[in-house]
Amino acid sequence: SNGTNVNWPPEFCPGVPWKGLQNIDP
Amino acid sequence: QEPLTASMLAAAPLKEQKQLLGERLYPLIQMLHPVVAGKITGMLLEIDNSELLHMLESPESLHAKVEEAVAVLQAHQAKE
Repeated sequence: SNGTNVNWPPEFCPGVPWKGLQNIDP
Repeated sequence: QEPLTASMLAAAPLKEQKQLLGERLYPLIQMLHPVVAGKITGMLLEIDNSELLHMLESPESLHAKVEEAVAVLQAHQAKE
């Protein structure tokens, strides 16, 4: 795919669990 | 609010580590770029925790990283 992932970047909102963890879980 | 230390971070599970860092970084980034603070914080959280801790202690390195992330975000949005 041409890499334009519309869910990127995984936005951070204070007080809301950050959604980007699945990208970095070892 | 006492500064976030490496030992505090190490005591937390990975999921909470990123949340702790995000909660500290977000207000600092919001002062620089209020509109895209959430996106920039989300981008920076993908960086290694030790570097994020350093950025919390050093405003210059935080500022440099934020500007870098803004440029990447703008390039990404231009591509879409």
